[in-house]
Amino acid sequence: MNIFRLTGDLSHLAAIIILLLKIWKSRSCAGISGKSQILFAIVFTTRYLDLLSTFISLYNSCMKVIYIGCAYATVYMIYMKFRATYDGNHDSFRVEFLVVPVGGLAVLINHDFSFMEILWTFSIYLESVAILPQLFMISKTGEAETITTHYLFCLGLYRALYIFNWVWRFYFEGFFDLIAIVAGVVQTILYCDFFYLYVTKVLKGKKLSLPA
Amino acid sequence: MDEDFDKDEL
Repeated sequence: MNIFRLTGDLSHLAAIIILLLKIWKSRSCAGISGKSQILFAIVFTTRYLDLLSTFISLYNSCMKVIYIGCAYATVYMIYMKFRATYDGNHDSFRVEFLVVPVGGLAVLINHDFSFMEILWTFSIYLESVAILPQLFMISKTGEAETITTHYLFCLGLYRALYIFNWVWRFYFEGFFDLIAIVAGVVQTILYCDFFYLYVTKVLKGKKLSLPA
Repeated sequence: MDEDFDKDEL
């Protein structure tokens, strides 16, 4: 464990909690892409199946349980509890265009052609593009609530910090996992446009609105 | 490639 990975995990946890509280307190999921949240629930489910078979550490197991629990709670609130506030018209990204190629890629490019390894690889690839429906929805509505931008900032920051974690682990442990690194870099690049808007607008107290 | 990738990252 190193400082980049710890702050990355905490940033990820913060993002998940921010979103959950935003929906719960405002009793609304307006502006939130339910499709992205379903993809994240799939990412955690396919990646954390080893919860049942391998004990790495209390931290590792607790965080996995929290991530999975919050992901499904968020999906439940979007599609069940507060479904009246779900903006399905703007959440129109075709996720099959993500899941199918990612599934094919996971079967073709992986570290080991085993069931668990392919599932893990699938979850890594899927996570790198899972935010696209959310970013697409913001581009369609042309705006995002400030709390939603804080959620996205923490979510983008988590994988950016993981990149520093991989650099750290390469130099101090000689460990590197090319699949996780390439997917993590792609994932972080997808946020760059948003990071620019967040820094130049939201941090200056303006609302995030895109030229429609 | 069957390196032992320890999956200790979240």
